[in-house]
Amino acid sequence: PNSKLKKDEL
Amino acid sequence: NLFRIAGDISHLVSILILLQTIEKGKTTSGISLKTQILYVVVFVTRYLDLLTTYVSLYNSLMKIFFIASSVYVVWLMTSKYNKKFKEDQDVFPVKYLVGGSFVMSLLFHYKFTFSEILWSFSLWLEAVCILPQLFLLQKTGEAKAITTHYIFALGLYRALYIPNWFYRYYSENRLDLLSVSAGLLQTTIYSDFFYVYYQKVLKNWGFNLP
Repeated sequence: PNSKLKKDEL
Repeated sequence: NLFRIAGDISHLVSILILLQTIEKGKTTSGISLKTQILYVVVFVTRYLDLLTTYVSLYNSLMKIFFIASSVYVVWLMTSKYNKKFKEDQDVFPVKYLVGGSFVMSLLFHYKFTFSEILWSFSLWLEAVCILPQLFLLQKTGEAKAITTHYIFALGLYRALYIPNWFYRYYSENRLDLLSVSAGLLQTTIYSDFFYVYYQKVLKNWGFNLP
């Protein structure tokens, strides 16, 4: 899984 | 995706219910000030990235709304309706929640930086910060139906994030283990309330249908 997370959640 | 949108809407609705309840009744009785203050802490610590990263207009607007509304509710509770505010039953020991969340954030984070620790802290704190409200509900026994609708919508929001995380895992190969763990904990805390809500509120509605 993607480890570079984009924090686009609230 | 659908779950994410539904979750966000549910979160939005919960706050609108809360604001409407306070404004209409001109009272904040039955609402835990401690939980509301914790929400200010949650949103401020999580949305610090508003200043550094831009995701989307939707994202920024929602973040600003959540910070502003939580501060507004605390202001309503402490200043505007202060005279009617008498909550000697709101006595949940919040320091354990804050302390526990802080320890969890030190143990689990993606990077050992100030903002990442705070972000993780906000996840754990959000998971548990409804406890003073549930505690108050249990102490006062009878709650106004509207307060339970508020808690239900608030709980539903994180519960809906769970299928959203499944969806994103399969469609984007995205897995945010921290959000998922804290989210599962949060939903577990609400589960008992969900059950009671289902038993009391939903069944009564069904019963009263013309």
